[in-house]
Amino acid sequence: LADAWRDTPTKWYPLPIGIGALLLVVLNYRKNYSSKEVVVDGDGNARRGGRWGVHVLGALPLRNLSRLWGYLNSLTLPVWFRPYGFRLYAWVFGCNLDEMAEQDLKHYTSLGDFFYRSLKDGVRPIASTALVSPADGKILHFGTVEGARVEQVKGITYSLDALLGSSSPSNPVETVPFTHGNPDARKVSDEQFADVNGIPYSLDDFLGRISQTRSVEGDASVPSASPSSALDVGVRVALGSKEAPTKSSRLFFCVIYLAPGDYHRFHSPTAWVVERRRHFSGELFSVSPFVAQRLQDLFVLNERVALLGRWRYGFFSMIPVGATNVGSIKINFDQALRTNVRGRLPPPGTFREATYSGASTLLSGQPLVPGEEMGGFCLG
Amino acid sequence: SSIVLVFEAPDDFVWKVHAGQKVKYGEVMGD
Repeated sequence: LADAWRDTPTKWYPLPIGIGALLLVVLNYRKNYSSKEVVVDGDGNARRGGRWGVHVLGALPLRNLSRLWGYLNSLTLPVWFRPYGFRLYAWVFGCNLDEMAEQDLKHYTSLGDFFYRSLKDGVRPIASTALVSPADGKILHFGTVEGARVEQVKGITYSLDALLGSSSPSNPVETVPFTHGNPDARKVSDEQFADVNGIPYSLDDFLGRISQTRSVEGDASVPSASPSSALDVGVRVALGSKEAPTKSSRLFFCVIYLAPGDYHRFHSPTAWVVERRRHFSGELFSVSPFVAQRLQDLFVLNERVALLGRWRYGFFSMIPVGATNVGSIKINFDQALRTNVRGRLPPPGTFREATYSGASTLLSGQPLVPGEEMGGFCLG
Repeated sequence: SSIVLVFEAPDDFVWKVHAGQKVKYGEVMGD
């Protein structure tokens, strides 16, 4: 081998014209459409950039793979195979089959159907604290938002504006009309808001201190926040205005990772009002802890749905982030939302926005109570 | 898949979880 390596002469041959032309076409395609990395500047605007890790991952057709994965898992399985197949899946990924609402495994027609299973009533008691977990999963990271940046993992941060979106002349927003396409969707009238799903909730539970927040504006005794402060960014993004923050509040964040075997529906973590959603079409990189520790701006690059609103302490947002195997995000009260659809990706940082003000004229949004099912992630 | 929560809360908001902890929906996260 050493002799061959040392002594074998290198001979160069011209590529056939056809192969050369094909390579040029592929390279041109990659250059135009597959340069995946997004760099977020100081103002929170996302733009294409270049770290090699993202380029390598971005070269993979993850979105197409995700849709193919979804299609394969939507195929109807033979009835005799379902109990064996689903029990094997449950054993591999640690699913607790006793918690399922539908115990007959033959009822689930496909792996996708089984993956999106619902749970029995009462198997998840809802704690009576300010904030409960919205999903089954693992806490990846949590803390406070400092300087309008959210920490992905220790030492790696991304811009809050890029995560939640911001409208600016350089980043136009495409507003889509929203109607409650689902006739079963709960529309809360002004009279009913205090009795949601049989649970008495007062207006204060939903809106709480918002009125106090507004009253702080102009108060000379309250230190004014700089325009770039994280709190101001969050409140401004949520309310669409330059609301002044209160002096005793901060922005907090938390990231929950849902592993393949986990129950994949998500629920409301508190009593809050969702005012709008912003759908960011994007990549579908894996969001496993391994990748999250290595890929910068992961949560800004991936397809996600930012649900923005208010709770009794001010701004509140919940952002389901898709991944390769679970690229489809469903929101129960938003039947018009379509994620992981075929087509060319829009420019990074752009989003489609819909407002839920029609759900309740008094609350100006979709009210949710703790533990209420909001939607989920589907395979592919 | 992942879920990111970003919210405003009083300074005395206390997390009741730790990094790496497995949680079920409805479990306490903070108060």
